[in-house]
Amino acid sequence: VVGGTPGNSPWTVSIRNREGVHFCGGSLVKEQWVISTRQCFSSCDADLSGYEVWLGTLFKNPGPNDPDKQAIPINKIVCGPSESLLVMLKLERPAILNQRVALICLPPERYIVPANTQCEIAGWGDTQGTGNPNVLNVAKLPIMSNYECKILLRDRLKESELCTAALRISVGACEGDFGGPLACLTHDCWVLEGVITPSRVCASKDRPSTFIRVSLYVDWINKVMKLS
Amino acid sequence: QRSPLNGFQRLKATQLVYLSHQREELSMGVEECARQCATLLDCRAFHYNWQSHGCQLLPLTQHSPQTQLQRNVHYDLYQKKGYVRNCIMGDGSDYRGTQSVTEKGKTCQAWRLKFPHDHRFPILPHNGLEENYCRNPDHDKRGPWCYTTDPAIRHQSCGIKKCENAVCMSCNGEDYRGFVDQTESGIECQRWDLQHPHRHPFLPNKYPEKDLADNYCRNPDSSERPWCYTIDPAKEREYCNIRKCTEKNRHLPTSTNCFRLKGENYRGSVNVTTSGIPCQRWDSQTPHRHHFLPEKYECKDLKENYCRNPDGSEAPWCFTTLPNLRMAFCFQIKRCVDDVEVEDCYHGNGEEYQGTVSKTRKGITCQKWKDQSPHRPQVFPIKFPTVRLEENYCRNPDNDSHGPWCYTMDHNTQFDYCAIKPCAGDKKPSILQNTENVVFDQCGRREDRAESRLR
Repeated sequence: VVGGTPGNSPWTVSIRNREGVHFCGGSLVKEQWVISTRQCFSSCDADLSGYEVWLGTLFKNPGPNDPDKQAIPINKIVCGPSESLLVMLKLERPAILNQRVALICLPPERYIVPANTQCEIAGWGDTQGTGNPNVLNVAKLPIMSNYECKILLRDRLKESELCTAALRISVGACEGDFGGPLACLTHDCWVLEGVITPSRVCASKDRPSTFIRVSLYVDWINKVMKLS
Repeated sequence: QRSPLNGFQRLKATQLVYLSHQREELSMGVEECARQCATLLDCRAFHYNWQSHGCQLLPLTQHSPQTQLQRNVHYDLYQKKGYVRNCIMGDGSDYRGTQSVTEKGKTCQAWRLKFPHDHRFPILPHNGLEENYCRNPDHDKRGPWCYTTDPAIRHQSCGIKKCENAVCMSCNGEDYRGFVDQTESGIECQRWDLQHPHRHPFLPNKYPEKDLADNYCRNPDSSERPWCYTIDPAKEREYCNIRKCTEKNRHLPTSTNCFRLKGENYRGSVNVTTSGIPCQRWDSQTPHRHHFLPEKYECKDLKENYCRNPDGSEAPWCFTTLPNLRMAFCFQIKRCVDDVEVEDCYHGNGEEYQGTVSKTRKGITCQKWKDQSPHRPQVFPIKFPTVRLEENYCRNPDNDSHGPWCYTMDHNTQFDYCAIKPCAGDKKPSILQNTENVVFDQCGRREDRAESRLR
């Protein structure tokens, strides 16, 4: 995260490869389910044995004795509707919820987040010299309406995407944050409204950022959790 | 530091079923079990029961008559390498395989016979002179041999290949699955499933596709060539000597505009990371030092500063030109579309779809709605009597907004959307028009420290 500060985002998880190296982010939506993005995974039926999700730690490289870290193997990957670029990862066992590990709720189906809603992104990705590169960084971003965003992006915006406002300083997701959450505070609840997707620039100023709009896929998410 | 297990080839979750009297199971550790079997001349294999820690010594192997391999999750079957390997290490005097034809195609004479060729080799418990199998009782340099049934040819070599030549390696040997179990300096390899003498991260279960079997040389980390940890505590790991394939490599489809799976065959010229950071040239060691030298990884096409995947990472990547960001993925390169071609279309959400398409977007055949396997459906004809859940046709009984779907015949994919697209001109209402108040019925909460409590 560029332009963020070290912070707390207990639903943000780190996805680790077999060498234990962080490569993408994700969000804990149920004790045994994480949402991330398709780009981070080689296929919809990839053998992810040896891959793990790390939760509860603020450090990018926590020590072996970090008491808060939960490392849970990934059991299964399920790809979302083709245009969604979402994946759900089933964990081998449920995460234990505590002060450092929490679920984030899903938005109501087809819910449109109002413009100016305060949201935040979180991740262990590149900071480009801002924040603290060794810990989880969080940055605040307000929602921008699709109407305004479409004008700024010259029409390159789908309904299945949502935007956060362009800021005067560089704030946004970067390498290693992909798959992580755009969490918005609505009615005193933290809601997973967006998923960070790979974008061509890290946090360029005066330019909105785009995310996958989760509310369009809530029916699929619930169906996967119910049927699997 | 050599483990007695080194002399055995392991078959996981497998039991050897045979007709003769079953031997009793004794409680002991797996290495002790291997030690006992290794010293007993009539022991050729053993079962190890991981549930009861029981050891059962066996006088036969999977190649013995009237035996059969059977899946049993509690058992591992360990067989002496000489009985199951089809290549030889050294002079092959421990070869106990069942080849009985010489290199020129002559049938071997049984060792117990003295005709057509009289000989001086007695059948002893330790020399393995069984049936008419190729053996090397006199440590002949050319390996196992036999007397032939042709009166004109007394004996002939069987031409069994040395393990280092039996299977060749292409590229950097990531796909090497041969049976060499010693390093280039002749040190025996440590088993991948053991953590002594060297602790290591390459647990066989964690890397199923790397085939980290027994103590055979492998290349699970994209090193220059296959290697192994050694049984010498002073030498952690060493390369193995394995023949390079001379024949042309299998032609794998390469791509330049998109990438498939992990993108190991991506050969395009994108040279910036996802967020636009320029890549470091592969033939340069600044700002990041690395071992992916183009000349040592010829098959990986490490040209210029193009995004590549020489190490089986999740996608093409590169070292970046930023000193504080070592590597980054090139996720902006599109994945090649692997969905199958659609054959039909649907209106709305497809809840009225009555067609006969019965495969998913990935081409997997649908499971019949009334069947209970491979998946036990929660949506089935009796529960949805108004929907025609016939055969294995794609349907949308729950009005899924992403279209018709089905349970699939693939064990790993419970359900998936079908190879059908919305009909042309069938426009869904925009969600952006309808932004009325929505009720939140669930909540994500966290404990934020109040600012007043910070100090």
